[in-house]
Amino acid sequence: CENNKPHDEL
Amino acid sequence: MNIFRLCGDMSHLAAIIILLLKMWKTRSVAGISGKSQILFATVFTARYLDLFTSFISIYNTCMKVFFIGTVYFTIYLIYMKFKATYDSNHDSFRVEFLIVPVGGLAFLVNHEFAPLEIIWTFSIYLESVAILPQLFMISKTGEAETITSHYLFALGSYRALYLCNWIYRYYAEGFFDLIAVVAGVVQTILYCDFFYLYITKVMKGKKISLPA
Repeated sequence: CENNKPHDEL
Repeated sequence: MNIFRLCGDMSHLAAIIILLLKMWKTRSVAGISGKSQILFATVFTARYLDLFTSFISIYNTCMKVFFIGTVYFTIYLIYMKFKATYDSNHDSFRVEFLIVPVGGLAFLVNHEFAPLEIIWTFSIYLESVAILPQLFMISKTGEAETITSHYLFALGSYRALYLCNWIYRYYAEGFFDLIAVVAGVVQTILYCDFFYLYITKVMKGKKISLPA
């Protein structure tokens, strides 16, 4: 699974 | 966005507001670890460097600005405005023992060996241990004001809710970020001892007092 790009979490 | 993450962010927001209210109302920072707040300021500064480069949403930007603004205001209250009530003798955790290993780990274990990504990874790892000086201070003083307990409960709940958010996102979106999840599990585990005390004592109107 991909990790988040860009990081969309706080 | 999902309900778990929204509740997590609201819990985080509540923690910060509870802390500010405690300081402002009692005009005292007694029992609050300035070192933990400095670590949180480092976490937010490192994590939100993309504040001006990548726009996610109005909500995301507003929360980032609020978190950064309030954590620096908290540090101002601790080290300047209410400095006389800051208990530096009990706030003696050696934060260099946290920053150096976390900094090294961020270089070794990350998603991409790029400056912004390493700094983001550093902020994730640092956040998971940033509460240690505060928990250490409570263990040294042997007690925590009830309002401080509420602050810690809200702060601990925020990352526990994020764990639920990551489970949801894994099944709903196929999203998975091992670094954030592992650090989030460590961070939540560090609060377990406190959660137990909070639920067995504070919820019954008692004060948290550790065997000194």
